[in-house]
Amino acid sequence: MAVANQKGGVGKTTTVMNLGAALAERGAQVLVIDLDPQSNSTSGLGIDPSRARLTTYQLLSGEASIDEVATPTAVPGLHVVPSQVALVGAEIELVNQEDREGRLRRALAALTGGFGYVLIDCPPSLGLLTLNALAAADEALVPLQAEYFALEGLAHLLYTIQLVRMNLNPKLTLAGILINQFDARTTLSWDVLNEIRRVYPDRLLQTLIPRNVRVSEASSHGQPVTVYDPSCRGAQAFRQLAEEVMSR
Amino acid sequence: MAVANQKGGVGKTTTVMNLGAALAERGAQVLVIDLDPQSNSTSGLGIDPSRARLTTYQLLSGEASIDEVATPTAVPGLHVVPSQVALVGAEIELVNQEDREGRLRRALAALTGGFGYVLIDCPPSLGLLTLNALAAADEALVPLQAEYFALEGLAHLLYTIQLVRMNLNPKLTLAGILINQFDARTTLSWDVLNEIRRVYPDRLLQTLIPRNVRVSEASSHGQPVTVYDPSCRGAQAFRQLAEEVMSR
Ligand SMILES: Nc1ncnc2c1ncn2[C@@H]1O[C@H](COP(=O)(O)OP(=O)(O)OP(=O)(O)O)[C@@H](O)[C@H]1O
Ligand SMILES: Nc1ncnc2c1ncn2[C@@H]1O[C@H](COP(=O)(O)OP(=O)(O)OP(=O)(O)O)[C@@H](O)[C@H]1O
Ligand SMILES: [Mg+2]
Ligand SMILES: [Mg+2]
Repeated sequence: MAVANQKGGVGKTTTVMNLGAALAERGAQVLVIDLDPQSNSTSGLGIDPSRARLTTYQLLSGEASIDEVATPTAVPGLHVVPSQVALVGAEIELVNQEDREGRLRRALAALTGGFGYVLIDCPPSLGLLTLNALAAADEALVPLQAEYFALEGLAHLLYTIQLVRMNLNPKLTLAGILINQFDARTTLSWDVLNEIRRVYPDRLLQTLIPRNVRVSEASSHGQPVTVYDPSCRGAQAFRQLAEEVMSR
Repeated sequence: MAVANQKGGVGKTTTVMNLGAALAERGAQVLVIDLDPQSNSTSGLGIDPSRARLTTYQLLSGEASIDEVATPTAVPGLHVVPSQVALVGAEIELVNQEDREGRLRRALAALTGGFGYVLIDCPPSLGLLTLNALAAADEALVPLQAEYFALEGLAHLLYTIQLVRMNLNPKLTLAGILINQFDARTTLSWDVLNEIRRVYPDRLLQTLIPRNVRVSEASSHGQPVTVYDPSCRGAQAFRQLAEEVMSR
């Protein structure tokens, strides 16, 4: 599952980390792939990006296999392929290469199994790294902030997903649109939710993730919110999301 | 002034729009350049990106001059060079071109004057579009969310600004780090503020921009917050920022 949106700060990393942890909690084996040079999902899961020997960069360049780069986290059942800033270089190097959008798909084809879910954290752009994720994934999950600017880019993102399905990856479907940082006290949040219900009624996931400071505090402790504060509203919402994803 | 940060959603567009409007309110002539293919500062200032005839794309490719692309907004004294999704193509086309980082600087050199401030809204990456902005600008302003992930990429961003100063643009200085979406009720916001005060004491701007829903509501109305709700805390904070920028 590729978690993508070119709009920045909508909660791609937060969704990958916490959905991943909630799925693992229910007994699934989960692999998170950090495809963002910012390496937020790497550090958010407690791994120091600067100490990682093998990263997504080596995976895309073919120097290392997926089994070599997958690193265990403190959460049982949750592994991560860490990234580093050097991944920025990969995007430029890929531009003039053969099958540049298919690198990640080929690397994942070597997965020997055992992972029930693979969640890919994408950078805030629709460049080659995100295209690699969409070409490799079975489905795309689109986190959306309950804000105006996040609505603006949505049509273009859904169009890009369709283009990838037609030209690169016929099995790619849209898992759904996930409303994140929903603040029930503001009319803006309700306006955005109602707009999505009106325009994309059948693509909206049931689960709404509330804005909850415990979610962002958890990241600064290198833990998913389900571990950092298991009974808070954020943790409960991500568990509900895991349930919704598992029962699709 | 290039407003840049590769971390997404920190408030680059919000800062460019509202600082621009607050400077114009004090009588300055301001030009906003939308260098982000998402064209949020274009639509945030009430201009429909799809109807713009000439955009940042034509400016970078040399097809049009800066005086031809600058478009007036509803705010007196505030003009904008609009962008469109097609700008994504410019980043790929520039990769193999001569002087690829200096395109914007050359285009701005033709400015016949009259603008006291030029604010450049950058996309959430450190790719060629942002490098063009840093190579053309006299100073860089770095908005930062009072959140953990925003802290993580800061050192790398400041290092990139130094590299640009050494190799591309010796006049580039750091205007400062602007804390945005500060929520005084959360310890996370205070932790981030104290961390910045400790690590970068002389680079932190005095003005703190609070999280204020009127700021994001304003964008959905295509207006700066100083016009949408002139007496709210967000509008006051951006006026204070304009004062701080003018008196530097
Ligand atoms: N539901 C939530 N409640 C509170 N804070 C949240 C929530 N979701 C995300 N955040 C915070 O908002 C910020 C942006 O989220 P995040 O970094 O996950 O977005 P992103 O889409 O991955 O950003 P980028 O585009 O830079 O990759 C982070 O600091 C995160 O901790
Ligand atoms: N001080 C604030 N108070 C309330 N909302 C804010 C504030 N600053 C920004 N926002 C909202 O947060 C969201 C992210 O801000 P914005 O789009 O300006 O960030 P950005 O850095 O330009 O994002 P991108 O990386 O996608 O270009 C927007 O919906 C905006 O309206
Ligand atoms: Mg992220
Ligand atoms: Mg922006």
